[in-house]
Amino acid sequence: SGFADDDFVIKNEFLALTFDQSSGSLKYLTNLETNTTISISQTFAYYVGSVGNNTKEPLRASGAYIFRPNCTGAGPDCSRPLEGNGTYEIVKGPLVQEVRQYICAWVSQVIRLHATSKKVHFEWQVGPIPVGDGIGKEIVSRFSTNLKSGTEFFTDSNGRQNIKRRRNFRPSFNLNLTEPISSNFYPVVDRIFIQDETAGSQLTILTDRAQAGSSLLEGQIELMVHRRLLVDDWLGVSEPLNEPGLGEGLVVRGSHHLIFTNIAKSPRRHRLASHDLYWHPALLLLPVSSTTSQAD
Amino acid sequence: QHDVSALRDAVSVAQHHDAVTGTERQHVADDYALRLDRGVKECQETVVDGINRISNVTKPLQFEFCDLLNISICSITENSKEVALVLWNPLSRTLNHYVQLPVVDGDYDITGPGGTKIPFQITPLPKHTLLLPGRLSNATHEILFRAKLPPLGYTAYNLKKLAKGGVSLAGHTSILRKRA
Repeated sequence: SGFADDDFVIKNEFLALTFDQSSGSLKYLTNLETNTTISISQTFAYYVGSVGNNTKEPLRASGAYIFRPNCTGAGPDCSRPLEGNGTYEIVKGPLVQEVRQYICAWVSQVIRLHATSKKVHFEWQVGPIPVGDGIGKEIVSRFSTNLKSGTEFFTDSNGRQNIKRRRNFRPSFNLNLTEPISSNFYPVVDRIFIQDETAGSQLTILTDRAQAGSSLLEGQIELMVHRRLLVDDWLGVSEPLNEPGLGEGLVVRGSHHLIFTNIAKSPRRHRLASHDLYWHPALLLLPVSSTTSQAD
Repeated sequence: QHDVSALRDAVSVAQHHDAVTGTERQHVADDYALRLDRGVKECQETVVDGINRISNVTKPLQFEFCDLLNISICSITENSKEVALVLWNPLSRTLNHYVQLPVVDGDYDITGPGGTKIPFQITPLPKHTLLLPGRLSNATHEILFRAKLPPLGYTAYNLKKLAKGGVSLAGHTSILRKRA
């Protein structure tokens, strides 16, 4: 249920992605091997960085050392969705199918499904983050599903074991939660995942760089992809995390690889996929001229 | 002989907690990037030496790397009529890898080992790539093919730009544009 007649689909023999015709946004993800479908959306949002009051210890600004959104609410209500009067393109060919989402002037994304791939490639591009309004922004990519993952999610630990994280909880002390958003963010060196034990399904995201991630609501994964802040957090770096770059601010491009399969198959799938990504082939190129023959 | 110590040194410096967490000042971040880039370039020369040695070429070939492929820039594929591509697989198992290279609009041909024709797909670059601030490139399209690589080994491919009217094995690509 929920599928509309005018939805469009990109698929290979392993996965199918269903998109809403009017908005071009992702609606459903189907694993064709296990015949399992989940509802899924992927959106970008930003947290407003706190400017704090650096004369008082508990009111530090958000900066290089601390992620501190300017809100006290819990969950994604604290963030602002990135919406624009965007456009999208569908590109279909024999080796790759992709949906290109131009969300706003500084956020765009290609969702790509290769012909023989068991993972979905999200190539996002964010920046330069506009700060003309005087507001520092911290941008997240958010995957929201109907998976019943409860309060738990998992993050890796620098290539060692995956660690179970529980929202608003610490295993070794009683948590006095004063920062409901940032206290639930953890380092993601290369993967983060959620599990629905009743359905037996797991959604894993592999990152291409170390990021911060969380699951602030059941069925949700969010990863911070870019930050631009205007106030130093007074913890030693003595400059705001502004990165003006060419004068406009940095543009960041990166990848998230999504794997959706059952819990039993997932460890093998994401471990092998991470090997493919992190020990990817080296590509050497040589212009062929009269002195370097094709035979060579 | 090339030295891999430049990268070892740069990575060692980048173990500092400020480098790991990004709490260094901007000019220090710039310096870390410079050191890493110099180190990577030295290691690339080592890889070229290795490929030349194991491939038994008659004289060493001056392979190059395209470090800006993530933003679809590669002056070699953009400006050469014919390019030899060597893909080295560092994994101990066979790998099917999709190779995506920026090219200028036109007809192309890709051959693999033994001169076999390789199916490929040509797609126009997304507009956010074309409009990327500071991106200097002639590429308008991207060519994509699937490479099959042996464990701890390499496969060579040949990418050739055809004269107008040449027969290409490009797959058909359709594009639908919508306003959300």
